[in-house]
Formats: sequence, structure tokens, C-alpha cells
Amino acid sequence: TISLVALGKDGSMAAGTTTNGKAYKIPGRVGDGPIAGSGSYVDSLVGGCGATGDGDLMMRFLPCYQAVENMRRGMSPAAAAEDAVRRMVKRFPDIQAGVVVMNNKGEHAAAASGWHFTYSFRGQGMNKTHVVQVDPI
Amino acid sequence: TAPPVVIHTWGGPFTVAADAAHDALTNARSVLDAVQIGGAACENNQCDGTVGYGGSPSENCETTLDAMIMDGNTLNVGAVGALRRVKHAIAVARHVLEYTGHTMLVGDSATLFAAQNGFKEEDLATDQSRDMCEHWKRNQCQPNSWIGVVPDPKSSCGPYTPLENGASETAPGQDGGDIKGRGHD
Repeated sequence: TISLVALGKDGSMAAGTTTNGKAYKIPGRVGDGPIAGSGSYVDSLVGGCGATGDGDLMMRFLPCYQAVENMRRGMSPAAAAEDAVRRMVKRFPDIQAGVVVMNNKGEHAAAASGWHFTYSFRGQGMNKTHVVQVDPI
Repeated sequence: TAPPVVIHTWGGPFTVAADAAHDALTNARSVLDAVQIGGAACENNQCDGTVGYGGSPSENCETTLDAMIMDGNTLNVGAVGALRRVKHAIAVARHVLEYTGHTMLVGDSATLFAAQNGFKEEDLATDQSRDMCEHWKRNQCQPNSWIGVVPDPKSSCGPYTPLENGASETAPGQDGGDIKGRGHD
């Protein structure tokens, strides 16, 4: 799964997700990827979020909606991402999840559980994409 | 990070997405275009086998695609679920966003919508995805997502029928347990 968030120079934002889902799924199964608030979510007034992991569980928590709303209530991207992941870990301690968050100023962070997660970013003046390693909480 | 900025899940083979999306933004494309172009780059490159055609086969050995795209200015959303036989899932999601008042289309009806919008229907399986599926079958269909059925889904392939006593105590959501090895999106 890849989930992306883009921030333009004018402050506009968009987000999206595309995936082939989980291997060996029961035919007809749809995961978290296309669910707004789960696979990704964005509000240009606040920021955006992308997520990946165990979609059958994550789609019950809408972690990206949670992360964006956390930022709306004043949290930093790092705190917002961590809170969204901790809410899932509290009920499913073994969950594999990764959440990447960016506010509408271009500040970004991520949180993960169950694996060593990575995320990528590229901004103004960067001649290549940078990859950030994220330890599980 | 100074805008324009693109961030996304994962590194390694996925960075083609950030490069493509950032290039779009620096060439005056919209943020929606950038997200679509970045996602499409991963679909075309089959990033890590978890995006695009030829990955994550179902029990029937079919690859289906899920995608969504969201406009942060309007909160408009377009999405497709279990899209069959069309490679360009995030582009179809963009069409749902741009040309319908709906949020999500699924399955064969999403495929029909895509075809009506000019997208080509084609087999999404590859030799690799067929091999994955055949190996899974030879491995007694492990892992799978069945619970509370006979024959025992932890050791046998289907077809399955529900246990007379109802759902198994290991059902995810009851105790949060037994999710290791279930795979992920």
C-alpha cells in the first residue's frame, strides 16, 4: 500500500491511497485503503495523513481521521500520529500499522507499531527524496 | 519542509512516487494531480508487490485494486474498492471524484464505470502472482482469513462451512489476539 499527502505552495492539500490489498484475501474483501479517514485523509485547513498496515483492523479506527482531528485540536504531527497508533495498539497490541502525518505548514512525522516503518518525503529545493526510519512505539 | 511537499508511506521502491508527485508539483500541476501521478507511478512500478497489478492475489488468484483520492480543499473523495481488470486504480478513483456525486464504487460495477470512462480492461495477474497463489494452495492455503469454519482453516483449504456452534473464540475483535501472520495491506 502506498498512501500519499501533497501540500502545494498555495496551501492546498490532497491525499490518496492505492493498493492491491492483502494477499490471499477472501474474494470481495476491501481493506482500509479506499476508506476516507482510514487509508488517508486530508483537510487543507489542518493537514493530511496516510496509513498502511493491517487494514481489516485499521479501518475500524479511522486512524487518519483521528490524526488530522488531533492536529485540529492542537497536536503536533508527531503527537497526532502517535496518538492515532496508540489507540489501535491499546485494543490490538500486535497490530502492524504505520501512520504518516503532515500539517499544512509542511511539518511531518510518523508513528508505527509492529514493524520498523519507513516514510518518504520530498520538498522545495530537495534534489532527491529522503527516507525516514520509524521505530515501533 | 518547505512546500511544495509530498510525503508517503514507505521508502525503497516506493520513492518513485514522491519523485513523480514532486515533479508534478514543481511543474504547476495541482495537488490532486500530484497525488494521482505519485500513486500511478507506484502502480506502474508495482511497488514492493503491494501496489498495482500482479500482487496480493486473492484465494481465487485474482489481483483486485483499492484506491482513493481526496481533495483537502473541498473534502470531496473518489474511491474504488475491489476493482477488477483495470490497472489504473487511482486514476479511476479520480474519475469517481471528478465525474460523480458518489464516494466509492466497487467490484464489477466499478470496472464497468472505468470502461465507460475509457479505461482498458486487462488481466491483472502476472506469472509472479500466479506462482504466489499456486504456492499458497500447495501450502494448505496458509495463511488465510477464515475463522470458525470447517474444515479447520489453519490446516486445510476450503470450501468451508460455518461451525455449528458459531464463531470461533479466536475471532479478531474478541480479544485482540491471533492476528500474527495474517498479513497486511
